[in-house]
Amino acid sequence: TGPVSTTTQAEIYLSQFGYLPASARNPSLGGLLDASTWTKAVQDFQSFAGLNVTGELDEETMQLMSLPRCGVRDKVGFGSDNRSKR
Amino acid sequence: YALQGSRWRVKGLTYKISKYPKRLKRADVDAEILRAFSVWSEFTDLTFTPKTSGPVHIEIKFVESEHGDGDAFDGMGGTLAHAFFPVFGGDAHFDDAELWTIGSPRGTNLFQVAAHEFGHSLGLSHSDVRSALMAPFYRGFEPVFKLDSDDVLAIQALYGKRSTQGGNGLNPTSGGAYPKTTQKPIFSPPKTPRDDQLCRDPKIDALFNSADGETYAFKGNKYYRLTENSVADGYPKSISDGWPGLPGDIDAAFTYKNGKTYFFKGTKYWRFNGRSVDGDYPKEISEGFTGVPDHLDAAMVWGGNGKIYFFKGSKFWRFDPLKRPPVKSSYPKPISNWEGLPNSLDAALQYTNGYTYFFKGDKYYRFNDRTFAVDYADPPFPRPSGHWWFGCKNTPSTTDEENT
Repeated sequence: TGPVSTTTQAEIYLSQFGYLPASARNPSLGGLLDASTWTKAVQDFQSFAGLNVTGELDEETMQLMSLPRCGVRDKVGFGSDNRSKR
Repeated sequence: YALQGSRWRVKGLTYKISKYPKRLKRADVDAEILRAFSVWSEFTDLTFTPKTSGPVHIEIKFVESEHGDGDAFDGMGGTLAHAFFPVFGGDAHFDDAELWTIGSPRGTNLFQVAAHEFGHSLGLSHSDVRSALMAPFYRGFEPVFKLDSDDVLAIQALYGKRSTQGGNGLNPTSGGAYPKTTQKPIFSPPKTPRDDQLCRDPKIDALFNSADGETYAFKGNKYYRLTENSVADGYPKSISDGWPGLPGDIDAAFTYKNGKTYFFKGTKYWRFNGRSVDGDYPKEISEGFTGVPDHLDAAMVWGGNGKIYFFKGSKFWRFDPLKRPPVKSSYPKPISNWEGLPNSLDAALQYTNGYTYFFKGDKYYRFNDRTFAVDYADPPFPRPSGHWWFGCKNTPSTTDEENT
């Protein structure tokens, strides 16, 4: 397979660690990801990681995404597609 | 910090390493894993016992790629390890493609990653405090490791602080109107013989804190003022003497933040200011507490949000006098929402130490307002109220019933 683009790598990362719900790709958009969902996911990660919240895949964000880390999701059990029990 | 939402109900946990890493000696791994667990037992009463076979709470494995849980590892770098929260079993898996090392800046430090994963096994999610152990990113070898205060707060939110007796003794804040100390009080007031009807049958009708800071228990046509861990001298007294206009055998009582005490019996309620009726009472519950049923079991003002909670049978109602309607349509709700509480309670008492106490028959439950569950303690709840609250001699301090 060819080299995976930075954006695709970031999307895989954000999905793996709970920032992008599995249902993020909207079938009515031909399986594309709408901009607001993508930007919010990047912002959520930047906020959680203590970076400047730009919503952009900047150098600093990509560098942090490349750090070795724990495989458990950062966002567990909450978010719009999870019923949060009191 | 963030809590995933589940925790172990027992504090004595067992673990075993069912698959060791390729590049390290087994004895070294055993020692490092033990050290990683001690990071958490240092600040709580949790204990971790290694086993070599049989069922354990936490199973530890060093594996590569796909290893049976659908969450494959990815070779060197990237994901180092993962673990499951208590509700999902608590196991911890480490990617054996990593170069696991002990006490060395080379490779990936096993102690630090293991301590992090065991945080997950105990119920902690990732923290957004970069200096916390529970932050998701591996920060490289730290020769001098110290648990961040964020991590300490997190684990203690789930399992409580470490008790002073080296973790195996009684937690000094372990029950009673006031936390019962294990030491004998320096001065013990002379005991006058009292009518021990409460010790023969500790079942009570109601319990509340008065506006002047006293704690009263009502039973039949008598009432008792409670001290730190017993009944005050000279009690019980007759309700008709101490609370003129109030009948015996009441159902429930609480003191609201307006300083007034409300008593409930059958379909009626009374409002008292101090020891005297405060106006034209009794009134009908349906009139003053619309939406609340009559013939209640218990009532209290919850410390978590200052609202009034009524309990009857297997249900509870939340009453907010500032709202219209004061009882939302989503009520009643099942008492089972209050994890660990039984139905058909006798009494409830809001206390100032972040706990609410519930009484049923001769037992009581200490409910942790923060974790929203009956507290875990040693000895476990429910406990005999005679021993812990009413100072009854020759009565058991624990119940046989296991805390399920």
